[in-house]
Amino acid sequence: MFEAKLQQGVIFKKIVDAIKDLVKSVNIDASTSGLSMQAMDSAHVALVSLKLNENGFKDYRCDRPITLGLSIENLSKILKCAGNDDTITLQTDEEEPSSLKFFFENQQASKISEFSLNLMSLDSESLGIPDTDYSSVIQMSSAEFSRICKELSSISETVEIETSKESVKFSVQGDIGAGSITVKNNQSDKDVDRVDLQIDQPVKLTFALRYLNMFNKAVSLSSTVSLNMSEENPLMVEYKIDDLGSLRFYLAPKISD
Amino acid sequence: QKGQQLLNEYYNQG
Repeated sequence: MFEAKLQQGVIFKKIVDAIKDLVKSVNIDASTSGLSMQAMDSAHVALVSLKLNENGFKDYRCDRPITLGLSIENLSKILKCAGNDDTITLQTDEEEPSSLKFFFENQQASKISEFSLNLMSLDSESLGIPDTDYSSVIQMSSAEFSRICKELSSISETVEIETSKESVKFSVQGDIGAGSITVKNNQSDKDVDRVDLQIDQPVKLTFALRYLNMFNKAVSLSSTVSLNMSEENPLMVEYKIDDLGSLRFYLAPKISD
Repeated sequence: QKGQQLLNEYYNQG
């Protein structure tokens, strides 16, 4: 028996909206500790990793680990039927479920929707991602980072991110010309302006903006985003989902041939 | 021109 009830169902809707351009189908692994999901884009350049802790749910029960293979497109269709204020409950009684039940309830419990989504059997192509001590970590407004990526992607397809003790520089070079945006440490008490740099080792890495713009669809999940980098490592972009878990994106760098 | 790397070059399967 597996049942997970999320009080703020809108979070689940936002998560699916944030990943639906990147991955087509995912395996959600349910265990006693919560839900986890890892999936790569078709080119194996980017990866999304979701972890939702059981104590972030209103109700959570998972008698034994199960894997739920979902088509993101079909999941989206079902979640469109959930109101932003609804609670969302996922449920199945089977051990090897062939479908997953969804219940959407409005606040007054006066409207209850029930859907059953057919499950897919997907071979898991999961990667072992070691816990990394990143040498450059940038915490900043997710809206601001999203804006920087959008603005720079009109000049070039790739952005070079260079960190130093007191600032991070986003540089682009394209046919029309070049440009850079430098953001300094800023302990402002306004979320949108605050920038926290923890630079043990400066890095200079280049990434495809197309993927960063896809990751930034998660901006509605958290007002802050963290960029985690080490030389010759994929970038890890993390959106923490308050007291529920986190949505992480990994992106392989571009390097000179 | 910079070449796009793949994640498999940094992380091992499963």
